[in-house]
Amino acid sequence: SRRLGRDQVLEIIPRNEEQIQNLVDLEAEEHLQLDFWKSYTIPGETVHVRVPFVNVQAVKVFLESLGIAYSIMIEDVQVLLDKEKEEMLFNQRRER
Amino acid sequence: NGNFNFEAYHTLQEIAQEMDNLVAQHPGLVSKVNIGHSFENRPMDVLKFSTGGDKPAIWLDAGIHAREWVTQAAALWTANKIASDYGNDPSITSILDTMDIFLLPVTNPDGYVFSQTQNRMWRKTRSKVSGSLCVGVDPNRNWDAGFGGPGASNSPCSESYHGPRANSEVEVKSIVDFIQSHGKIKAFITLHSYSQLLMFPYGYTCAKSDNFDELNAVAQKAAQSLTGLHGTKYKVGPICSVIYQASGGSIDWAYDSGIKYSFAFELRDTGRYGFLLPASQILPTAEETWLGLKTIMEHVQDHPY
Repeated sequence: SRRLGRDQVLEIIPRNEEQIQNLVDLEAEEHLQLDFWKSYTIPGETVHVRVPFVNVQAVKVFLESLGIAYSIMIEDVQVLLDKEKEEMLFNQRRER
Repeated sequence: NGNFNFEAYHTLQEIAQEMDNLVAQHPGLVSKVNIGHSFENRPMDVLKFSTGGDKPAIWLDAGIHAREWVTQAAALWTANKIASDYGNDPSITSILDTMDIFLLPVTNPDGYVFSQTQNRMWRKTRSKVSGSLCVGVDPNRNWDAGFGGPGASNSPCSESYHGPRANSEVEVKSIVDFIQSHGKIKAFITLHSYSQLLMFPYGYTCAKSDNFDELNAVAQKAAQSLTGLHGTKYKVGPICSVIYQASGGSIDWAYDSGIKYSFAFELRDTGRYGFLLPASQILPTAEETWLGLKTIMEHVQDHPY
């Protein structure tokens, strides 16, 4: 299956409508291949976006340059995927 | 045979097998109804919980957005709960004595298989979009309720692509046809994840629905029941105000079709996993969700229309 090695999920908290518009503009950048898990709504509400590894740095620079607060929600998506897959295989073996 | 592990994520095949097990274990209550096939020709099988007769009914579905795995898992646990509680729990016994329940655990089977084999992050259906290299439609933007309006995209490559026309997705059309032909569905409840929300119409408009006060009261009560078990905090309100304006959604279609009690749950993540919720959280999620569902179903039973 598709590997998402070192893709990160960022938690972003836009402070105001202007920063929300910044996120709208960011989402429009299709080449960044962003995957909004939890879309922007109103200021103060958390936004979750999965960012392909190759674009992580660019997105962070964009956010920092605009003073948009963010943190790393998932450091490496593939680690969680691998864990999930292992658990499913373990369960299947146990049920068999 | 009782050894199905509800605290684990399962393949579509294992889910189908467990659905057959439930029918075999509870022949007088549970049956399986086929309502059609997906784009890649997988069966759309609904569990019907009925004590007979021609009763009004409650519709429950899960997994319309493939990657929201906790919803399919919670739905299967809920099916087992309904079947095993009938005759033991006064509330669900009373509900099933006056209403049927239809439960579709995997509303988007193609997407679910694709999310397990090719791309864990898949959300949409797997239909081919003519004239585009991109695949799939957002099935919860494809319903005939404000179709193509705000909050949905007309770009086939978007995660919220609404599709070429309303009901273009066979998975959506199958449910619409079934519900319309049944004619006596009184509640429509859909399970999504994640972000702990309990929502009701509308999404395609920010205008208040005629039944806003009652739906809000029921949703608040249901969320309170849910929170009472593990303390998971829920936000309650119409889609447009709780998240954003989103057109073409299932509960807006249901409501506009005369099904007053239409609700959408967004189940937990209460931590830092999003769609990748660890399997160890399936049971607490399912247990708390059940309390919310039961509150809604009790209200539906007590307020026939």
